[in-house]
Amino acid sequence: AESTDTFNYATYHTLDEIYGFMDMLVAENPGLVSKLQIGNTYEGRPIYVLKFSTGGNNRPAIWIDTGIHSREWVTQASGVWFAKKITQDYGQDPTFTAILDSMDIFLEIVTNPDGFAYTHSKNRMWRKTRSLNPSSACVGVDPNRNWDAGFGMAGASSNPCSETYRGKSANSEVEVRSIVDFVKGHGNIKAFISIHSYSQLLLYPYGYKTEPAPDQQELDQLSESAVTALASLYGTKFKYGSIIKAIYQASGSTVDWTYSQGIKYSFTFELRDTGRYGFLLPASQIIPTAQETWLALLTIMEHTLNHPY
Amino acid sequence: HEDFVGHQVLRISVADEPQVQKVKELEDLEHLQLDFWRGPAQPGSPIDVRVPFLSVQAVKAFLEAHSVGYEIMIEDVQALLDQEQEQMFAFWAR
Repeated sequence: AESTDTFNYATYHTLDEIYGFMDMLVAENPGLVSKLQIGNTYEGRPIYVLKFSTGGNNRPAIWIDTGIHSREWVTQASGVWFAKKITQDYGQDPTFTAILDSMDIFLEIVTNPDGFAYTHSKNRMWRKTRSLNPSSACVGVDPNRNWDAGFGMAGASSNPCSETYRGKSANSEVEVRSIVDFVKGHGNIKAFISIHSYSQLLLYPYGYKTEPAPDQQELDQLSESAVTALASLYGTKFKYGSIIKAIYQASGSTVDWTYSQGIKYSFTFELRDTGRYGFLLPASQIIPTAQETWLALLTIMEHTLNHPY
Repeated sequence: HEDFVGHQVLRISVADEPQVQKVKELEDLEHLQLDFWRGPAQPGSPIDVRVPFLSVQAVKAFLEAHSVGYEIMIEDVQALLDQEQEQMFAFWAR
C-alpha cells in the first residue's frame, strides 16, 4: 500500500506487511506516533511497540497488545485497525482526544512475531513462541502462562508438548521479558489490555487463584459497561468476570502479573467468533470485530482517565 | 506448510462436571494430538477441539460411549485454510 489510507484493513497480512504499515503510520504522523523496539524475539526478529503521545514526559499510559497467541489472527488485524483509528480520531472525537491529551497509548500489534511468522510459513495453527526446549523435541512456550504471577501453579502445563506449556521459569520467553522490562521501566502504566481470540469474554484477575481481586467490584462494573458498549454496535454478546470464574484456572497469565505490578485496570479480551470459525474467522469479519472492540476499549480508557490513581 | 486435510473441529457440550472430567481425560491422551481451541472449563461452556483425521473416529466413539454431546463445528480445517489463503492471494493479486 502507498499509505495507511490505501492499506487494506479487511484482509489478513504477513509480519512484513504489518511492520511496513507501522513505518507508514509513523511517517504520516510524526508528531503523534513513534515506533519503539523493546527487544528481539528468540529467533532474532525485532519486537516493536507503537507509542501514541501528544507530549508531556512519562505521562500515565495505557498498554494494548494483540497477537500474543500467534494463531489468533483477528487480534493482530484488529491491532492494525486500532492504530489507524487512533490517528484518525485524535482531534476529531472529543472523548478520545481528551484521553490522548492526558495519557499515552502503547500498542504492541505483533506480540509473538516468531509464532506469527510461523503461522504464515509452516503451521497456521501455531499458538506458542518458537523457543527450543532442551529437554524435548517439542518447541515453544505458551506466552500467556510464562508470567511471574502464580507461575508453576495449577492452570498451566509442565509438558513442553502441551499448548499451555509454561516454560522452564517465569519470564523465560524473551517476548514476555521484553514487556516486563518495558512496563517496569516505564512505571506509569495505568491500564493494561491484552487481546486474544476467541470466545467473547472480557476477563480480569485473577486466573491463578479464586480469591477475588481487591478491585474486583470496580473491575466487574467497568467490564459490564465495556461489554455493553461493545454489544451496542452489532449485538455481539460478551460474558465477563475473573479469569478463574469465567473460564478456568490459568496460572502465569499476563494480566495477573500486570495487576500484581499495581496496574489496576488489567484486562484480557477474547474477541469474537460469533459463529463456527474459531481461529479461522473470515477476513470479512476483521473490521466489524475491530470496530466493536474499539468501543469497549474506549470505555476502559475513558474510565482510566477519569479515575486517576 | 502443515496439512490439516480431514482435521475436524468438534464443539462438545458438557452437561455436568463428570462430563468435563471425561473430556479432560481426552486432553491427557497425547497420541490423539488433540488441539483444544476452547479448553474444558465449566458445565455449559462449549469445548472446541481440533481432531486430526486419524483420531476422529476414536474421539467420536469415546464421546458417544460416555454420552457426551458434540457437533461438527468445522468439517475440514484445511478447506477453511484454503479459503483464507485464496482471500489473501486475491488481495495481493489486486
